[in-house]
Amino acid sequence: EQILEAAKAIAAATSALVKAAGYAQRELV
Amino acid sequence: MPVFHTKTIEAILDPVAQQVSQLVILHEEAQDGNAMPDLSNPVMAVSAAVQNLVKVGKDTANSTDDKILKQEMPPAFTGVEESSNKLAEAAMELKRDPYSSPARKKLIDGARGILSGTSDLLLCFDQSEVRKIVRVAKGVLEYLAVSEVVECLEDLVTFVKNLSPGMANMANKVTSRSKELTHTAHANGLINHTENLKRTTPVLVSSMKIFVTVLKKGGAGRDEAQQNRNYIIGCMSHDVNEIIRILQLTSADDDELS
Repeated sequence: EQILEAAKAIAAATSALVKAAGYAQRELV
Repeated sequence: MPVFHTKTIEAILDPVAQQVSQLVILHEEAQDGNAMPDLSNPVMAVSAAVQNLVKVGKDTANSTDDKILKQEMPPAFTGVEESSNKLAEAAMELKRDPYSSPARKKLIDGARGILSGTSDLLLCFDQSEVRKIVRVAKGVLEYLAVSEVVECLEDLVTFVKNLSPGMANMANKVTSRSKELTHTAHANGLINHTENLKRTTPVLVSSMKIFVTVLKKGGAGRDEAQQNRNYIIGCMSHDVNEIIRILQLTSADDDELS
């Protein structure tokens, strides 16, 4: 359960990073 | 797009995988000519999340008695940590040159690496859970062999008392597992073999009862009764072996059940 929560946190942080990088170019869906 | 083995892993990683794919398309179509913003903060957030996953993973690996899990964890940790470092380098390079193409490529590689590394780590733990179910199934398989030495009604009662909870436990675990799999053929294979076992368990008990009764009445028809019982044991053992085999397949083994 802890592993899944930690993986969810990585997914959320990576998503925020990719969005930040993508928004600079063109809005990501 | 990566194929995720279980619905849990897919639910966590698939949305991010799609976002990374879009970023890759932007990069490959050369539509990323604008200046990249300072990504230091989001990269630090990823790094912190990676460190937390590695810590939780190491704690879990240290506390488990699954030797395979202990062996497979370190390379998975390394993969995700290296990708996190790559992201940090990309962010630094982009801060110096917000138009740097190699830094953008490094950013994409890092994001992809985080995804695949996290997927690998989750798969390690998932396979550890699978091994627990396989152990239960192997216990059932071993116990099925006991049916061949049952020769009196008292032993038959004991056999059924022991087999029933083991079989029910395995069926519950395998059914739950089948609901978790993204690969439909694998899921259906597990369901079909479990249903076969549910159907044939009472048939096995009947065949054993006939065998025991034949022995009690002097042994006439013993060979036929024994052959019938052994045939059913063979069918059930085949189903359990297939369950064990399918449980251990991953999404990469797409054609195994075709």
